[in-house]
Amino acid sequence: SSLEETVKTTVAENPVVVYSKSWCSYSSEVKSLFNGLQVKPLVVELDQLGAEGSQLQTVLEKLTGQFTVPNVFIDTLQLYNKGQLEPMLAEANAK
Amino acid sequence: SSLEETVKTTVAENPVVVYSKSWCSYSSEVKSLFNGLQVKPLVVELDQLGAEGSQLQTVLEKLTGQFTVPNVFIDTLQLYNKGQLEPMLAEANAK
Ligand SMILES: N[C@@H](CCC(=O)N[C@@H](CS)C(=O)NCC(=O)O)C(=O)O
Ligand SMILES: N[C@@H](CCC(=O)N[C@@H](CS)C(=O)NCC(=O)O)C(=O)O
Ligand code: FES
Repeated sequence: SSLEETVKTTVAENPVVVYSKSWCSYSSEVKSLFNGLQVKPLVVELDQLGAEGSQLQTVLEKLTGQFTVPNVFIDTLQLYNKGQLEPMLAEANAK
Repeated sequence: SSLEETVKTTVAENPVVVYSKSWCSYSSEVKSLFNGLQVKPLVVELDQLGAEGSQLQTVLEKLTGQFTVPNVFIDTLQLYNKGQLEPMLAEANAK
C-alpha cells in the first residue's frame, strides 16, 4: 500500500525515526534520550495526524510487529556513514 | 456540577483511587506499584468512558490542578483506620 511505501521511504531516508504520540510520557522520554545524545531524530506524532495517524500505527504493526508507541527506527549504518555513530555510542556510554 | 460531586464522592469512599488510561504505560506502572503493595486501588479508566472520560479529565483538572494521568488519590487517614497504612509503608520501604 502507499502508506507502507511512505513508512519505508521515511525510515530509509532518516537515520533515526521516532513514531510517537505528543502527550505520551514514554514517547517524551525517548525523544529526550536522543536530545541528550545530540542525534536529531525525525519525529512523527501520530496523534496529530488525524485518521492517517491511526492508519500509520496499523501499518507500523504490519511492518514491525509492534503496535505501540514509541516505535523507534535506528539505521546504524547510516549513522556510521555520517560519522554520528561513534559519538552517539560514546555519549550513551558516558551516561 | 454533578460530575464534580461524583469525583468527590469516589475519592471520599475509596482510600486509593487511580484515574488512568488503559493503554498508558505510566498508568500501568502506578497500577502495578499498588499491586505490589497489596493495596487495591479503585481504578477509573478514562479512555473507556467515552465522552464522560474527557469530561472527568477536565473536572479532575479543575479540582486538583492536574490534567494528566495517572491521577492518584491516597487517603492516608482512611488507610490508617483500616489498618492498611503501616503494612503499605513497610512494604514500600522494603522495595
Ligand atoms: N514496553 C513498551 C510499552 C509500549 C506501550 O505500551 N505503549 C503505549 C503508550 S505508553 C501504547 O502505544 N498504547 C497504545 C496506543 O497508545 O495506541 C515500550 O517500552 O515501548
Ligand atoms: N510527570 C507526569 C507525567 C504525566 C503525563 O504527561 N501524562 C500523560 C500520559 S503519560 C497525559 O496525561 N497526557 C495527556 C492525556 O493523555 O490526556 C507524571 O509522572 O504523572
Ligand atoms: S506513558 Fe502514558 S501514554 Fe505513554
